[in-house]
Amino acid sequence: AAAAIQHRHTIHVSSLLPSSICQSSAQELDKKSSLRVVHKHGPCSELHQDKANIPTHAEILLQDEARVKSIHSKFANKGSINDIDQNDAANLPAKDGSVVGSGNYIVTVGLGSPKKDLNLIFDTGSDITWTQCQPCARSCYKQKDPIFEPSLSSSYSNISCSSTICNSLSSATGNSPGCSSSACVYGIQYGDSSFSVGFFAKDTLSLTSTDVFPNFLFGCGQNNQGLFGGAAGLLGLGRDKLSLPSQTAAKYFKYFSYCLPSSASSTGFLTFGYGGGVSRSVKFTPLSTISDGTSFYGIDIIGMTVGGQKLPISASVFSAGGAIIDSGTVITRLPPTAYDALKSAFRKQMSQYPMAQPLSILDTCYDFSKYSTVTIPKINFFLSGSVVVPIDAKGIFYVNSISQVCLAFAPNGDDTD
Amino acid sequence: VGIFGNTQQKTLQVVYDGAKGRLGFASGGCS
Repeated sequence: AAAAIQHRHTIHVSSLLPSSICQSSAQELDKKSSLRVVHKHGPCSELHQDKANIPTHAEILLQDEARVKSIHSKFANKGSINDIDQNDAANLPAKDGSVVGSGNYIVTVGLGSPKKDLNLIFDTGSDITWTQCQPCARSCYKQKDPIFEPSLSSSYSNISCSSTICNSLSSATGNSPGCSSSACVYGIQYGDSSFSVGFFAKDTLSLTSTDVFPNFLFGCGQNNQGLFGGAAGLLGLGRDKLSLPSQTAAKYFKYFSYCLPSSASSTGFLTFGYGGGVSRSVKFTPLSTISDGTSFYGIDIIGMTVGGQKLPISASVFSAGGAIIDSGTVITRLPPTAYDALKSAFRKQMSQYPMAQPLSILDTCYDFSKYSTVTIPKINFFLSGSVVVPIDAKGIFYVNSISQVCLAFAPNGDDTD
Repeated sequence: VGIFGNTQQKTLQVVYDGAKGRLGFASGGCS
């Protein structure tokens, strides 16, 4: 009996839903190089006030699927800015109804002199930091913050087309740069057709009041399409040399950490540098590099357990396609063979609870409406380097409502994806 | 590729050490 308890979470059903008020943690505020992380649509976010534009959970999951397709497309082929732009940022196709993925977690940074605060989606799955810029020559979506106005910043300048920095956009975005009136034009296009195009520029980035970076390279978007949920753009935390960790490497040595909050009504943090204080219990796994995906943070998954039982999955199933960690993807995607084993074991150990209708890409859902507490099997990931990653109880389910609580994993289309 | 998404990262402290080419995890990272 003791062993069974050890391998199961007992959770109050009421805790599965976020509170309507923000329960902020002050921990991150004690650190000089820390930013507060909030869920984009939760009560801790300034963007939360725009309730009319909050997507449904089904819409969020569809956006998540679009993001995954976008990631897969980066491995499948290389895009070209010529698909969307030749030389003029003002003459670009605008596509409606596109999505870039639900992103979900945002931080607030300052840009320009004097600085203007911007809520940006933080994203370990992309490299370029970009924000919407006036005059929005072609198109800007609706955002909560005032759109950045370069002409009001004394430290702003465009990057020249002839600059070697301009050419470095190719690896960071997957697209060759363009040129408009001698100004370097970046374009980042996602597999779902959403994109941001504009001037590649530099200005002062203020992560905190003490951590200020002059001449930070970013995209000043003049044509932006996608459902960014009111955020002003993206903070690119990938591995390319134009990413934020690379541009700030002299101070932070490409070292950063974060904690994503347990619910949309609580806060987490994003900390740069060694000084943030890392838990003594942290275990490290080697980063792997995936061919054609050098911007991503690759990890080697070796195995999984559900309720203490090792899933019968050959290590080759995980190694065939490899794996990455991504702060912008909501639902973990597994090789179909691995997902089938997870689903089978999970359903077997949850057989005492009534199942509910599937939710979009999630096919294992439960109706907890008649329960005050539930016990669920713990899930562990095993990574190379003898690292065990125990998934928090809040990380096992995606909750639409108490009567539709779904296992928050989904399969890829093919084991080799 | 498989993708380790943000739902599964909740409450973990995730440490990116790009210089040393490693990635760290610790439980209870937000508390």
